Amino acid sequence: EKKRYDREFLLGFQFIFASM
Amino acid sequence: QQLALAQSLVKYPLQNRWALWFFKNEKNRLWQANLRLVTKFSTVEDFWALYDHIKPASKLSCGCDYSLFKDGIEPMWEDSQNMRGGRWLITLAKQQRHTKLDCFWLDTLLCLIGEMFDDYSNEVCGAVINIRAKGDKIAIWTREAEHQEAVTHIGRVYKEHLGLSQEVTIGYQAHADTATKSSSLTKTKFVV
Repeated sequence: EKKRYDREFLLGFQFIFASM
Repeated sequence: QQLALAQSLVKYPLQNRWALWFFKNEKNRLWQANLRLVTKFSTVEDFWALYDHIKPASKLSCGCDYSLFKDGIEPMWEDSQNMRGGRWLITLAKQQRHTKLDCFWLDTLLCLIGEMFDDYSNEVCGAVINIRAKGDKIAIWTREAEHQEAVTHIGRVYKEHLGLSQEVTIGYQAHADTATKSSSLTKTKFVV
């Protein structure tokens, strides 16, 4: 099954990742 | 606790492994010698670790490029997976370097790594950003210029993701036409 991510998830991830 | 720990260690895998390339125009060297592979990644975490670590495109000096291509495809027309293809080209006005460039480039990268072109994502090869005094350019490169349905779908979705209005049109150029153009104008194969 294709691994797809939408823009909101990816941008949200940057925020979580930066705050870790 | 173990589950929480395990979850924190799980990385989010991407569909493809991607390679970031950097090109710096040093006239005294061969073109290929100016092209450098920076690194490869295949998870969301590693993408952000890289993106947050490198200089934003708008801060690069003139003559530099970033390219993000699927692992195994080199960022040049000559690559066997590029030579029959083409690119959706975004040309920016000079003043847009400090207003739009970094946003457009990030949106382009997210379209690629997120596989946002539905069933046609496998037609995508990569993307290039050129920092130039006469105006910066961003392009998504696709595999087959003759695959009209796939190419136009990619163009429409791309334009939507960049938030470009209906009035703004973007053009698709086959690399073969760009490579052999006689004037400064390259033939546009598709428009959306």
